[in-house]
Amino acid sequence: MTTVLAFSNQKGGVAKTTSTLNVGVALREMHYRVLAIDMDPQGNLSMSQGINPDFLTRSMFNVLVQRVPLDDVIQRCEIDIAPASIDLAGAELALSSVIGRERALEKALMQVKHRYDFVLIDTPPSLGLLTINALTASDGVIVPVQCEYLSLRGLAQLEKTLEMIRENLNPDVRIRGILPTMFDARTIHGREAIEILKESFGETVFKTVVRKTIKFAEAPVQGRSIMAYEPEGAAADAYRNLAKELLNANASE
Amino acid sequence: MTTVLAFSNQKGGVAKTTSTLNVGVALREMHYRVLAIDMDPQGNLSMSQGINPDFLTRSMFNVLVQRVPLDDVIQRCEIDIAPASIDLAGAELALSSVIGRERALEKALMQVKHRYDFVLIDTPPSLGLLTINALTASDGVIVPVQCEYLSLRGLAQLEKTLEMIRENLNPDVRIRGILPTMFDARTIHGREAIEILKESFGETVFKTVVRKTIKFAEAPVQGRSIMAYEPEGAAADAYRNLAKELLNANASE
Ligand SMILES: Nc1ncnc2c1ncn2[C@@H]1O[C@H](COP(=O)(O)OP(=O)(O)OP(=O)(O)O)[C@@H](O)[C@H]1O
Ligand SMILES: Nc1ncnc2c1ncn2[C@@H]1O[C@H](COP(=O)(O)OP(=O)(O)OP(=O)(O)O)[C@@H](O)[C@H]1O
Ligand SMILES: [Mg+2]
Ligand SMILES: [Mg+2]
Repeated sequence: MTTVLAFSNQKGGVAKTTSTLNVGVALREMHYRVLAIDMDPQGNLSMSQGINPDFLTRSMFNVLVQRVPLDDVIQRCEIDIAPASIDLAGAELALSSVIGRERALEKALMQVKHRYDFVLIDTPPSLGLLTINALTASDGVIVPVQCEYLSLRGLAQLEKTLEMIRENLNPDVRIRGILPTMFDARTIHGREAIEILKESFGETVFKTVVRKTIKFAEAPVQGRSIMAYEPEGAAADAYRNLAKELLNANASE
Repeated sequence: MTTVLAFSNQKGGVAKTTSTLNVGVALREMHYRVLAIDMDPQGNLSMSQGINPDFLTRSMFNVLVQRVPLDDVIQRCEIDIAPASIDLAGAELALSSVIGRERALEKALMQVKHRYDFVLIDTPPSLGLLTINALTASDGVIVPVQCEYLSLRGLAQLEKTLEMIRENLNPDVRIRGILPTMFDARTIHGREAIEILKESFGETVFKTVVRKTIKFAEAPVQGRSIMAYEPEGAAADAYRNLAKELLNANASE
């Protein structure tokens, strides 16, 4: 039984890409078969595994718009990656008049899904057609939230979008959890932000909190996950703990 | 003569909102008349001046889609703000079939522009219709870039979009400068990122570099610019220096 999870928050720079990759690799370490899909035209997930989006001859644009099989674009990295390039920005326009435009990703996944235990989808910082495709194809959503004031608000908008998706496209998709990221325990601001998150969202907030460390910015330069960059570090352990929380929640789904 | 500047980068969390507000207030301190427009449905610019987007009866959605005069939504804060709320996310769809959909903001600005020396526009982290409206209405674009590896790439996509805008909608709009933000001088990664920026973009990179400090996250909690939150601090000075650089460049435009 494959579990499909989207990492989504229209607030920018909250560690959607970083979380997609590192949850994926943490699951892989526990011998789960994992595919990660890059649905962001910036291609940050692809870059984070050493793929240069400018040199891709085939990528998610071709899968969604030209119905090229997902297998034709998947690359073996630390985990399997279906990469994206700038072309993907053109998919929103190219798909806008197509019947079933919201289900392009769901259809593409049908061919390969059974080979994986987890499919993780990185989304751009918006609630446009690319993110809607990801939410339509998903069983659940993980919402990374930076532990800073401006990030604390966007969740109402995401929840409204999810309601629309549940009514029209995918009745079962719901938020699996809110992940506090980039937490700086040394600042009062960070501690207050975590308090607000826990007060507002209670049990929906994961117990795992990912702390702020420059190592997360360094690892993508080498095209490596945090597990490969600093296997014994606290940063890698945070995502290992998160993967375990997800597995526990998954078991009782 | 009014100068209209958009703050744009589809990479998320690079300090677009923070820069729009603080450049605006720095110009205001030098007695320029400034209007800031929130074109992001998240309403972060509005929030940063103490406006609660949930309580707005009128906002940028009404201006763009229902042609409500801009004057009806402008609020006097530290600078004049035309606020946004979640409704604005519906503007892309509502405008998509309207003739002249890319010029809705430019048209709305005509009525009030003459009253200001500077109009500054905060954009969402995407290159959709809201950002295209901002770029069409602007004389120049300021591109904040976080001093981290994953942020360094998105500029090619923005440049492509600007070319399209120049050919079809606004022949004069071009990048006024790239602003290095959230620079952490203590890390090798930060210093290397700045080096890469300067090597790749030379003169286009502003001399001003905004350093990373938690004070930028604290100020919006109180609905205040960094100048109001910590008037004598280095953080406020960085944006004052940037405002001066802009004025010098403007003089020779
Ligand atoms: N826990 C962390 N501590 C410090 N830096 C982090 C952390 N997690 C991610 N980062 C860094 O912060 C920046 C933003 O993270 P990332 O790109 O993953 O966010 P995102 O939500 O995917 O952004 P976008 O909205 O543009 O897609 C990156 O440079 C990343 O390396
Ligand atoms: N120089 C800085 N140092 C530290 N934190 C900063 C700095 N500038 C901005 N911030 C904080 O970083 C976060 C992201 O900044 P901001 O929201 O302005 O970016 P943005 O590009 O507008 O994001 P989005 O893509 O979601 O619109 C905010 O919490 C802000 O308070
Ligand atoms: Mg990302
Ligand atoms: Mg913003």
